[in-house]
Amino acid sequence: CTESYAEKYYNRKDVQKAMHANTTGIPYKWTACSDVLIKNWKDSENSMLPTYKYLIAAGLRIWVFSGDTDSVVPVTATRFSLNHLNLPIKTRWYPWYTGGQVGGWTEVYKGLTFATVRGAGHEVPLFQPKRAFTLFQSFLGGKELPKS
Amino acid sequence: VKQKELDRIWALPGQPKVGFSQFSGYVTVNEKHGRALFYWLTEATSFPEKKPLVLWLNGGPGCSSVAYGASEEIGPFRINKTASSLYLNKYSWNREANLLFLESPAGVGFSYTNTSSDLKDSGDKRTAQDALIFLLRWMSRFPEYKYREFYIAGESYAGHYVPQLAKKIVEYNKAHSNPIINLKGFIVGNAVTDNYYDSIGTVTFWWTHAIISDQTYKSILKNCNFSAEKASSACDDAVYYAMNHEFGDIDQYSIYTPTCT
Repeated sequence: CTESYAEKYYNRKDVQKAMHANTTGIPYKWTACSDVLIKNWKDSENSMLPTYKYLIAAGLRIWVFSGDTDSVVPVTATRFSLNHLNLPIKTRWYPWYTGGQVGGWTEVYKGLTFATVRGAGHEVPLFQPKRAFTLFQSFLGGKELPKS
Repeated sequence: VKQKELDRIWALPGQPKVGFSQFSGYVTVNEKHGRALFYWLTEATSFPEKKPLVLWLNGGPGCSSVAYGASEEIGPFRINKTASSLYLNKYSWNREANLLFLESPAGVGFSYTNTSSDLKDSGDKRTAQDALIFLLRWMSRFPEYKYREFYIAGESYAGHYVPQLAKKIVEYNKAHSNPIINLKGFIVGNAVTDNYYDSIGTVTFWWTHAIISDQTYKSILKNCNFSAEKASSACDDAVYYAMNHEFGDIDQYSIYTPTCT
């Protein structure tokens, strides 16, 4: 229910003042998700795979992760999509660890790293903050996820 | 840079004392339509001048990075149950980086447009374009972040926003000498990637995780053509049955968590 806490907090006048927010008197309450936008969304690309190919060629560091208890954009959806990039494998599938526990599994491809996060839903850092932080540290450091 | 100081947050209501700086405010991305995007910067807890800049985008489309990314995922604060105070997130990503949360596109959260028709025709293209303009203008306000190691992070429909913005930046950098946005990479979670393969993978997950019956699984595979622009009514019926008669009262975003009552 954490979302409802935000709905309260960011509609407080003193919070908006402290954040220099809503300075033009927006004619609707602050809300976590805009129904108007999602209902009227126009152009949406069918696939991001061509863009991934372009950005891999541009030499960017690309990590994709999946919380494995999400059923909205689940781990099998992402794996099935990434599979169609046909990237050569650099480091084969292995479990990664944090705090002496399996944090998930990972595989490193040429141009992209994929990792699952065990026990995490759609908002991975909400459900598994420590595992998400380890993932972020490895990504920033350009290192493979810990093998123990 | 004067505007930067006007954007400084001295302390949020109910916030514990912290050692890092934070700023928030608006950057206009389209004068003609009056579109302005709201950002919130929480700098790194130590040596912010040495740490990378990470832009976080939530998805939706239409959802707020302040509501999710900042307030319940990677940001330094969590909101308490009565929304009367904030407490610290032990695993905040601002231990390692300067975090920039952006409410995008206009119409999300505190970001606004003075042209109400904008709310009816947002899409991937304009969102990416406005986000690039935001970054270029934001870096004029915070020149210390020009040329700094820069990453983009996000989740869900930001599986579109993040690579699309990355591509805009790569193209912009190719067209300008000595480009100020030093994009090194991006990281996305539970990201919308490919409509066809995502759909097949999603139904597979529902079946392999015993959320739907064999009968429903077969019915969805039989009636749904995932490469079609629009789902058939038979497909809609099969998925509707799954969600309303087999999923049960779960939080689909975290299947072992009961729904929030």
